[in-house]
Amino acid sequence: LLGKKEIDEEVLEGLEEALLGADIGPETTEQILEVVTSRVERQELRDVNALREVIKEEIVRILHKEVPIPTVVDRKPLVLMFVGVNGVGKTTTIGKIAAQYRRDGHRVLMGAGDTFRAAAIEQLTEWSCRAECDIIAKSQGVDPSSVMYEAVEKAVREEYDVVICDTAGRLHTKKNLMEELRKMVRVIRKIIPDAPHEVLLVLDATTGQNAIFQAREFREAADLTGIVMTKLDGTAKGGVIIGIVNEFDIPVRYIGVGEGIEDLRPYDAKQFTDSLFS
Amino acid sequence: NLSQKLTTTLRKVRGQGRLTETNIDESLKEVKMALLEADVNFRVAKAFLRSVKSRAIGEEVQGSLTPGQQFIKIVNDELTNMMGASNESLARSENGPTVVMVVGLQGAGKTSSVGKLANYHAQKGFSPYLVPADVYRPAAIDQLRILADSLHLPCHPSTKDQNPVEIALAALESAKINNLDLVLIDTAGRLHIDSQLMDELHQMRQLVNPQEILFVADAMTGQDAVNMAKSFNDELDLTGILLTKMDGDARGGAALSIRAVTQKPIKFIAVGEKLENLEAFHPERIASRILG
Ligand SMILES: Nc1nc2c(ncn2[C@@H]2O[C@H](COP(=O)(O)OP(=O)(O)OP(=O)(O)O)[C@@H](O)[C@H]2O)c(=O)[nH]1
Ligand SMILES: Nc1nc2c(ncn2[C@@H]2O[C@H](COP(=O)(O)OP(=O)(O)OP(=O)(O)O)[C@@H](O)[C@H]2O)c(=O)[nH]1
Ligand SMILES: [Mg+2]
Ligand SMILES: [Mg+2]
Repeated sequence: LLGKKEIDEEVLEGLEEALLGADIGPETTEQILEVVTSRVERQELRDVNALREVIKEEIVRILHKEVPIPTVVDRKPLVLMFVGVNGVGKTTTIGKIAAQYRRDGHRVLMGAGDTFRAAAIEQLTEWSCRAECDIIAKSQGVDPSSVMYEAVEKAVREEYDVVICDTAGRLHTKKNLMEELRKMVRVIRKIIPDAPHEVLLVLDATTGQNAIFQAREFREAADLTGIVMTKLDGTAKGGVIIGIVNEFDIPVRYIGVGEGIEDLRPYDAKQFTDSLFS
Repeated sequence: NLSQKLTTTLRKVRGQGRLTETNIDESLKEVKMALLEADVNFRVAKAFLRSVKSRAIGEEVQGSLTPGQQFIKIVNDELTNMMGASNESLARSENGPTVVMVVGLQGAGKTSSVGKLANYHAQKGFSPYLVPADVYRPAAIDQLRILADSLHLPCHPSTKDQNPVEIALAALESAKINNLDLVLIDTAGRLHIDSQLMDELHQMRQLVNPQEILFVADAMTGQDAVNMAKSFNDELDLTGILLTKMDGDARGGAALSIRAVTQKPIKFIAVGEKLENLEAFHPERIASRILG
């Protein structure tokens, strides 16, 4: 903010641009700035740094959620399902999460539930090799619900700790594909009534305001329990998450910070907020 | 939607004879909001609004149109102009195969677009050669091979242990020998800030001398579109843009951002997951989609 000390029109405009540039979106930006400018007008804030800190506090307040992640101890097998639009990083994230559970000594089974896209099953199979875990993989064109069924059923029978289901990328605007997702959830529920224990929406940090529509539709179809935001190793800030968490009250579980098996971090609202402004 | 909002906002201008700085101020704010909601980069939006303002001020309120209609016509025309002309033809090679490099960020839709480009051009009489040059992503080579097989088109036999630049060179030689006139190179997704991987593309370009370098971008990309596109363009001097996932409800403001920062033509849009889902780009359609 150009080394200014006092708060004036130019400073507020600079802050607005910083927020917009981080994909926070015009509406959420306006809400955040309203909270802040009223404090400025009441003379509670006198310099730029204080202003920036208040904005950060407001953002962290929205993002920080104390919702515990269901653990392997509580449910066995723990059933995780990954959903989201095309190309966001679902399959890669599953590889990373499987490896993490493996490092913690758990028995992991993957379900290659994307039976639609070319080489999707081969791609997840490669990740199961890297993560050193088992996988239920059938062939392209098979009903994805049957893969889910088989994976969860095997996990119960052979006492796996975690079963992680991949699904095909799908645009939230495609009613038949969203219906297919509902069916997968119903099928899993037949075997374990309170499963899937985690339905994770994967969002790409480079996505703009459309992420809000994605969250809305996927939540309606599959009752989301968490969000993973990928590709935060790029220059996109992923600020759209603020509006999403504010509106839908869904916690962010992990962030993806690269293409390697170790490139997964637990979500930290304060770190995320600091990097919005870096 | 925007035109309804503007009709309301500008209703009072009807009796005033002319669009002035004062009476269009509210309307400019509405357009700014629409552009930002559509993910147009905030700097690009600012520049766009300045040009709309300078075009609009002083315009006589014409008899047949309401001020709202007139203003929105200016906005629409200005946006359509900025998007560039419809132009889906590939630059052709003077002798030997036409070479196209397909580049972009992770997950944008490059591999599927190479399949779609092959299909599109095969139907136009080309003999395409699909070249998998992504040796990093698990099963990337399989993915392109499966697409090529479904189209009954030849696919270069790349393997993961090869170097992408060498793959491209070998494929070009193979195409020449086999009289294939369109070489479509699928590259690995990469971040514009990964200097090593950007350098790999730079090397590939130097050695393979492509007629086209197409930047594949996801229609739902947000503000970062300007950074990615500018870096790729500065590094490679792109020849065209391909926008994917236009079958969704993303407004596609990234198209304007990318166009504004690169000045390169948007050549194609992908509108679905099937191989036939590739269309020529129409500026007026995307302009009205962005405005919402
Ligand atoms: N830089 C970076 N790339 C990532 C990250 N996560 C995934 N990717 C890359 O994004 C691309 C798409 O990842 P996938 O795992 O295939 O995405 P997907 O959601 O399963 O895609 P579909 O199944 O086709 O919908 C791949 O090139 C991944 O390596 C991340 O955190 N950072
Ligand atoms: N609905 C829809 N999906 C698309 C479109 N284009 C690509 N996809 C899907 O987007 C996902 C990613 O496509 P890919 O072709 O694998 O993307 P990529 O750029 O090659 O990915 P990386 O090689 O990992 O960087 C796949 O699920 C595709 O089927 C499109 O126009 N519409
Ligand atoms: Mg996948
Ligand atoms: Mg690819």
